[in-house]
Amino acid sequence: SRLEETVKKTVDENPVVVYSKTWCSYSSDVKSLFKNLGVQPFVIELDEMGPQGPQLQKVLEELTGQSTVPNVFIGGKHIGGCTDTLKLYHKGELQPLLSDANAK
Amino acid sequence: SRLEETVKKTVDENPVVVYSKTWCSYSSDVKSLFKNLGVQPFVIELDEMGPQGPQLQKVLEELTGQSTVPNVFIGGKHIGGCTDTLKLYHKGELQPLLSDANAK
Ligand SMILES: N[C@@H](CCC(=O)N[C@@H](CS)C(=O)NCC(=O)O)C(=O)O
Ligand SMILES: N[C@@H](CCC(=O)N[C@@H](CS)C(=O)NCC(=O)O)C(=O)O
Ligand code: FES
Repeated sequence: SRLEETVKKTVDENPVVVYSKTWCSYSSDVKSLFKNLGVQPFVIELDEMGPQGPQLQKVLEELTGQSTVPNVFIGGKHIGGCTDTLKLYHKGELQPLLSDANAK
Repeated sequence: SRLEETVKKTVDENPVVVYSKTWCSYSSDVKSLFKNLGVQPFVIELDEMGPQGPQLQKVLEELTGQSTVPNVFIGGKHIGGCTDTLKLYHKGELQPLLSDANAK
């Protein structure tokens, strides 16, 4: 579908992509993690796109199996949510992914 | 107002009260913290009450200055949100509040 193509293009063209909701603290926590690491994620706020927001969330669920926000991609690869990203960070596995994706 | 009276009655009659949203991870995190401490909070899910949910959230904002979820009360006292409750826990100040409120 058109929306599926949009998501694939977005995650391919940007080193770090976060699908978020503006009022969600888990979304802000993952955005701040990247900022603290000196990385500028490409952020899409699903609650600021009108009816396309829920549609996009549905497409993300079909593409990644994940229906929740935040939904994080690095170097075109699906990473998961906030807890997944933090776990990688604490294991020292996030930084190599960011370098490989030329995110810094 | 009637809703204000309801909130005051709820927080006076229950040792631990959490105003929450079912799909919010910060709300579930604070609910799990209490469960892990052996405390059964009285939980009100604001997103499961129809139009009364946003009205109740507005009343909580007027009573506590806090518009966000989770909104936590212990022993009738307003504690704050998830980060506030976790901070008290890590400083060892949450358990005394719970004992004073006969929450355990
Ligand atoms: N463990 C996941 C939890 C994700 C989650 O449950 N997100 C909530 C918001 S905090 C959600 O998307 N709820 C349903 C929705 O908002 O559509 C993570 O760390 O990202
Ligand atoms: N630091 C606060 C953050 C609270 C917060 O921003 N909560 C969000 C949901 S995670 C919220 O209520 N957003 C507006 C709303 O949902 O009405 C806490 O720890 O509770
Ligand atoms: S909506 Fe509360 S943490 Fe996401």
